Amino acid sequence: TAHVSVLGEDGSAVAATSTINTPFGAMVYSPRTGILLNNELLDLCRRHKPTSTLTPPPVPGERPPSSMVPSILVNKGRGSKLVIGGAGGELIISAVAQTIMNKLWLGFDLTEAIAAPILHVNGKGHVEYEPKFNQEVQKGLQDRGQSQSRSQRPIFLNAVQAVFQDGPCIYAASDLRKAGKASGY
Amino acid sequence: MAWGSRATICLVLLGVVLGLVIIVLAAVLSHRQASCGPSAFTRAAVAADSEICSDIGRAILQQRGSPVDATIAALICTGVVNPQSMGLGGGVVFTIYNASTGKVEVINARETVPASYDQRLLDQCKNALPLGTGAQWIGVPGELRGYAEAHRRHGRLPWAQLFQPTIALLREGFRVPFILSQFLNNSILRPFLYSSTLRQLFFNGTETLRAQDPFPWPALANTLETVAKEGAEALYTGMLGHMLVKDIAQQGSQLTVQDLATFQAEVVEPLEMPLGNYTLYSPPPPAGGAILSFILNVLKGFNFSAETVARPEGKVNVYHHLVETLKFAVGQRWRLWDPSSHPGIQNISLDLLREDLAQRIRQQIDSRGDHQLSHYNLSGIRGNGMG
Repeated sequence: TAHVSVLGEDGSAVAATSTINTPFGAMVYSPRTGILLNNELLDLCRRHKPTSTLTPPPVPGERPPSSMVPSILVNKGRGSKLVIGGAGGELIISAVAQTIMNKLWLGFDLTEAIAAPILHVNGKGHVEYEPKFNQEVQKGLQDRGQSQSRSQRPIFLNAVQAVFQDGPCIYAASDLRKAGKASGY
Repeated sequence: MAWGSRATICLVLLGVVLGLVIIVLAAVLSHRQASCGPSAFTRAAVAADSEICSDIGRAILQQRGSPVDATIAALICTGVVNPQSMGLGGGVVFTIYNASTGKVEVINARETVPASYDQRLLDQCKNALPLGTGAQWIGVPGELRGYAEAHRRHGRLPWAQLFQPTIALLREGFRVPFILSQFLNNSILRPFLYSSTLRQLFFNGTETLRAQDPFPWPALANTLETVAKEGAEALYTGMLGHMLVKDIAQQGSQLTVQDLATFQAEVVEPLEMPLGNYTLYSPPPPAGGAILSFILNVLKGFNFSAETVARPEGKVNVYHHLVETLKFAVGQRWRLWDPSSHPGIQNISLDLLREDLAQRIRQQIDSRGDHQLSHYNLSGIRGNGMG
């Protein structure tokens, strides 16, 4: 998955998230068109109600559920807005939520808000910590009974891109986890 | 003579006024730059996951392109620079804010289930996870129809102009980017890549391409040139679609040219939720906006601030509430099913934005993190790795 955030000169904004689900998707290549095909239908495997383990059959035309959240937050009074989204499969929502919390509530600047290591809660309610996540906080959470996932995720693929407009000032940041870099003028 | 000296005086005055204007402008801009800080921009910006694609998006804006034009150009570029992450064989969701109308809309071009698919598909889930390789998992690609709809509604520059920078990138000595080379040489992915049809693209004999190896990818450059010239229809109702379907049918795909022809991007209202002084606009199901809104709506009620995290105990407290909220959120993911395919669950995602639900959840969050899974409505949940 990849995300692009754009803010235009008139204040219009676009957040767009595009996805190849897992790295290289279905790993099926069309040599004559040069197109790699995604494995979107894999997301059908995870849609079932909490009270049952039955997964309803696919419906032709159905769009599988997704973690993609290209979002725009607008503060009309202050003339500010945050154009944000991310990549990384099920980590997307955890990463975007923590970036928004860091930026709008905890006083981080945009680059710090994106770079701060994240934590994630998996389907079993266990906590997964991105490498370099604050050890002191991890210890404090364990003391409160939060259970850490035993199987550490081999690689955290979360990557957030965002543009923040605060009146006349425009800040843009791309995730260094993916060697990203934003541009502006 | 008198006329001449009057003209001279006017010219001098004009010069002085112009000089003053320039000085004032420079002062204002430098003051603004100073007050915004060195890393700020003053007019526009693009944040993509590579510098080269952010630059391509910025150039489109500087050519008087619209933000949607810039986004499309940056996405086309990213499909080449980070092909492990996205491309024309995937799907895209746009959230678009129009400053002159204040309106926000979502364009959803996520892939769909084809008309015919492997009837035993979901029996293969357990063995397929986590990588999901194989043609049976291919949906109907939505990417280009998503671009076309966004451009039709919000584009300013000619469609072809959005493709030129990436075509030039490929035609003028493109080399394997570092991040792509990392994925190609990943010990988990590499054997799968080698035994797939991607071998012809990413391997030199038995060796994967390395960073900075030449990577011209002519087949994609040709496709981009055709789409630039003929539009998205070249893929959805034209020759490219026939070639694509034929290529992947040989690998077991049941995708048909009818699937491509009938694919439609949908334009929908965003979810809209007040978040303090902000309004959060996010994409409805099957995208994840309802879950994101739920998480932020619950957390908002704890009134975290920079002071909260100034003390270590305060930081632990913030993350404890975050973990607890994420646990409740995981238990709600089932609400993201596609409402157009599951009429029985129309709008159940809207419940997630309600303040009374957020209030109820906050009341269930105490200082302990070892409640039973049923406390969070998590019992029976398996891995939820939706991408």
